[in-house]
Amino acid sequence: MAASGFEGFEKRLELHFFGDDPVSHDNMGLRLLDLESLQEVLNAVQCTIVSAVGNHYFDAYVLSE
Amino acid sequence: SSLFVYPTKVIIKTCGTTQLLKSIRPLLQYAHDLGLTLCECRYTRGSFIFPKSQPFPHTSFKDEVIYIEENLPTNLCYRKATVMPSKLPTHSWHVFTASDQTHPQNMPDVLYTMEICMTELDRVLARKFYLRDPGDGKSGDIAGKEMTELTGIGDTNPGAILCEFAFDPCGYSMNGIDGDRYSTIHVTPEDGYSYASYECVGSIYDDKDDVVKVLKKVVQVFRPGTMTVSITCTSHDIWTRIALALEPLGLKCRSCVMDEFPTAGSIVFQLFTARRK
Repeated sequence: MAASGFEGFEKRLELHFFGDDPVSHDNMGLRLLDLESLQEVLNAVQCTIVSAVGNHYFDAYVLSE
Repeated sequence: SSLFVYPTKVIIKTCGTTQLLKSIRPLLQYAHDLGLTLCECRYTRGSFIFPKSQPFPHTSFKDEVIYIEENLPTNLCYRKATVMPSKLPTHSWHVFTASDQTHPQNMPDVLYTMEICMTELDRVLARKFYLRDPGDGKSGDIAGKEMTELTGIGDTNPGAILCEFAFDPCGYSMNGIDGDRYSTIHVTPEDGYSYASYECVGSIYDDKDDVVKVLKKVVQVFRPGTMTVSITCTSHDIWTRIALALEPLGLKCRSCVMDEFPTAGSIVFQLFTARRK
């Protein structure tokens, strides 16, 4: 295993959702999840957020590991 | 590793010994709380370099598929799991997809996803992804921006807003956001098991030269000995442009396999190796 903890080849998961009222909450949907909730998801994966950026369409996070 | 959160879509990509699939259950619960229901799931990965180091459920592709299926709702009834081979047994593409009945076209026809995995990076170029002065207290964000400039990696998409991070003592991750499209790069530069990945979303209506320019820049930055390219697209032959772009750069196509998946469309997996090999 690399000293940095990186294995190399990543695992990639993509999930799509739908809702009865997709325009609710200004069409933010999953973007309404706060950092605490996202971190709880990432705890299960064993990652943390180290950097973030977002625009009108989506949010992007760089994670540890 | 990277996470992208859209209003109705999440993409999470992690390396190392992370337990990515354990995110499914909490993600579904949070989505449910927001009134959202899962309609499609895709899981992809290459062949691990250190498979015995992977924790459950990543101990084998079979274990991964069982774990995913146990955590998916029953409405995702169209399921398929496949290992797409290449000429090299160390480079196979593992794919699982699941979708429901009512949303057969979740992904617009015009979009494709390109996932590039590179090994045996050029040693001199890979050194650029080491911190110059490890332990000097510089933040990973600032060091990451320096690496972006030093390597020219930001030129893969000059119009994107970048968010990057350099790890101590080495390693680099970068996300690019450009309108509703993302791109992401991850680098493990250690000699002997060096690795880099590049992933982006494109449209079949983009200029034909766009994908060529991206591939050319990626190859220039890493000079990989081996490179795989996976293209997911519902209805287009965008994959045919890949070999045309890479062969003039000294990378020869050694194998090409295609498979069809419910909703996701076709996935084409190509293996290239440097002619110097």
